[in-house]
Amino acid sequence: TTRTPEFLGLDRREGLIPQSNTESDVVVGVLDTGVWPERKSYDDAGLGPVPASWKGVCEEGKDFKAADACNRKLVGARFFSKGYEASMGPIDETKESRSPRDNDGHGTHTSSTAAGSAVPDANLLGYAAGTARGMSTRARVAVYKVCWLGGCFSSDILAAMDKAIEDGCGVLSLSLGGGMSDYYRDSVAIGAFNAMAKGVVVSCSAGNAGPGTSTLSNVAPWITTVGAGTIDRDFPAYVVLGDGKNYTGVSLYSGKPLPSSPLPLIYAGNATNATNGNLCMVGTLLPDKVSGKIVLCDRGINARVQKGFVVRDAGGAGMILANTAANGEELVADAHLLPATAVGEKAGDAIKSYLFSDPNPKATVAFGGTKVGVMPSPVVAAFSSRGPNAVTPDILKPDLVAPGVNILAAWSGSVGPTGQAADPRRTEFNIISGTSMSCPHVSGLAAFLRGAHPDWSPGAVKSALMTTAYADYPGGGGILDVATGRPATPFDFGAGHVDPPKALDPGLVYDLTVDDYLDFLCALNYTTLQIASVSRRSNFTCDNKKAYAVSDLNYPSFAVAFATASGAGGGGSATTTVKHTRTLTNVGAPGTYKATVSAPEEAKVTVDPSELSFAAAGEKKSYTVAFSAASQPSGTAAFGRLEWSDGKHVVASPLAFTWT
Amino acid sequence: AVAKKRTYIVHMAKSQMPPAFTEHRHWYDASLRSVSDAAEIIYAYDTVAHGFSARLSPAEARALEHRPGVLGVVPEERYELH
Repeated sequence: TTRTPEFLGLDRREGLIPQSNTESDVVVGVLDTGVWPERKSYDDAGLGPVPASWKGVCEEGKDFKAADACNRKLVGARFFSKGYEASMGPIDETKESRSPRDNDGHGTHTSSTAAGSAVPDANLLGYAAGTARGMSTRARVAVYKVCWLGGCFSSDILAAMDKAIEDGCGVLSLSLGGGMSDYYRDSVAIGAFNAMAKGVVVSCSAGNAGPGTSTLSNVAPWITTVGAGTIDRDFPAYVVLGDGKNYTGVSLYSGKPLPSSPLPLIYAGNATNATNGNLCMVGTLLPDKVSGKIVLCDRGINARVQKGFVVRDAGGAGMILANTAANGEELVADAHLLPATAVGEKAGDAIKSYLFSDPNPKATVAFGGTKVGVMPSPVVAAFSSRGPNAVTPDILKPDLVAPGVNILAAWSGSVGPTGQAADPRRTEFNIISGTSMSCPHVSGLAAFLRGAHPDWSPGAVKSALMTTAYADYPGGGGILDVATGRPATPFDFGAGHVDPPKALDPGLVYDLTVDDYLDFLCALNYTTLQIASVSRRSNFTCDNKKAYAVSDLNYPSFAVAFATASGAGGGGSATTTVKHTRTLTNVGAPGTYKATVSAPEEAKVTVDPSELSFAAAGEKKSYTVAFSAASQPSGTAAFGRLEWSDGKHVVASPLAFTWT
Repeated sequence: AVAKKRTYIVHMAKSQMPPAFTEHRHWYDASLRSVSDAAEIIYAYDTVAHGFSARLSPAEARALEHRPGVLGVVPEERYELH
């Protein structure tokens, strides 16, 4: 990707970050739509031999020759279609390759984001130009194609995870998700548990179902669940109306510009006979009404890029794509084929107001190229799925956020940048958005950490990423949520935004072992069979004499669910106290850490002891946090932060309180 | 009944394989065969799960749940890219 390495501080700290030889021993397995191996992001120049421990292969297909495709960067490529074909029938090879080849682009984008080699002069149609690189340029990539035109099937995903671990992947990256279900029914959760048990870090996307509450995917505590934020880069486009007013949107349009003199402007809802014509659905616009005009379409239902094709096919000269309340001010840039820009809800409403009041409305759109240094950034993307965790409310999710809006990375040669069949363009790179894009940032960073600290467990890697994440801007003020324009909460960003240079040296970590997670499953009252399904440990039974509690899981964040007093007026002043126990492991120099808490008005937080001294690396010290609160109306939420600091390191954990 | 068939993932307790079997795959096959003459294993899992996937009718899936060594029979889910 371009810009995100700088945004994450990977370039500034180049001299400070040790280039570890062991990083090149890490293989990031990416379960996705496959790979377009000819992209320069998979160039293996400068990489040593493939690690001797690697057992993966490059599977062949009609259009995928191992000798051409795999090398010392792309060390493995497999495809898993048996489950898909069992349900959907044989793959139509005129539409998609029965091989690891990526006909979609998504898998090429995610795998190059995680661990692509550096590619100078990368850009999409001139936008976002720079040197594109993965988060770990020295790690290797193995792709496991599990997603097809009809979706990604769990039998294939589980088979791919099975093989990826057998092959020797050290990190798995899954930018996909399903519905919310118990862990023993969720193949990704099961695969991730046993991958974790074998020392593999598993990073998954949180989902794009935001900004509604409890919309997360992949919430098992042994998974690193990644939400999406913006970076400090934008692609502005300017709408100039006939009345002289200007509105700023975003666009990746790169063709012939519109004339500087305004063109007639029409609302799609007034250029159709269909009730949903305002959405610019296929076949709904009347050519005689839109020909030669700029058409304002409302966002929603069909793909944003498809609306551009609908307007173009109806003879429109350009398009303004207006957000509605569902998307607010979130602007996602698209590489439309016709001059087009997306605008936020407020600008959309203002343009509509002009359009409906002026008897002869006109507009033009000018394109501003790439701007960097945009502030504030990051902000949490509106689409990023939000907590609370619907499966286990006592585990705070997402875990953290990373760049996931307007991300440039490598792309398939099968489709154009809009992904639409009607798009004849072919580009080396594309700019797209989603938690699919933020997840491989974290996967690549996990590989980076593994290289620097090969002895760290998956729990330690995750802890380092989380406890060093930042929740405030450097100048002060909490990271904003674009959905509300207000500061985001841990239900939006978890521990905060990833900060890789700090994650390299976290000072302390909350380590987690397989036994800790087995205790967690006991605390969920899972049956022996259910625990065995998740963990493959059919001889494990929970100890009837032991009091298991989810609050004892050594998680790097805290979610406390208080029960609301029952009955009308129900004794609302009764105070409830909940205790969580945690253990910190020193991964730095000897030192003394002191706890500080920023607690909300609604809760009292006490840490015991409030000071921990570590005499050696590897030493463990435990503490207890007591959370006390009076009853609040059901649905109340409040937030805080607990930090341990030795003056050099800050080991931070978000606190999330709910009353149900 | 064929039309109603869908893919299930069957989780097995590998340690409970009867001594008559030398290969887990054979045990999985025999377990599957005990509830369906026609069903075939799509995948056998061994590294991050123990078990297999197969196309089954709901009745066959329920019957399989009661076989020795079967931990759970879970319908396949479709996941989406994010």
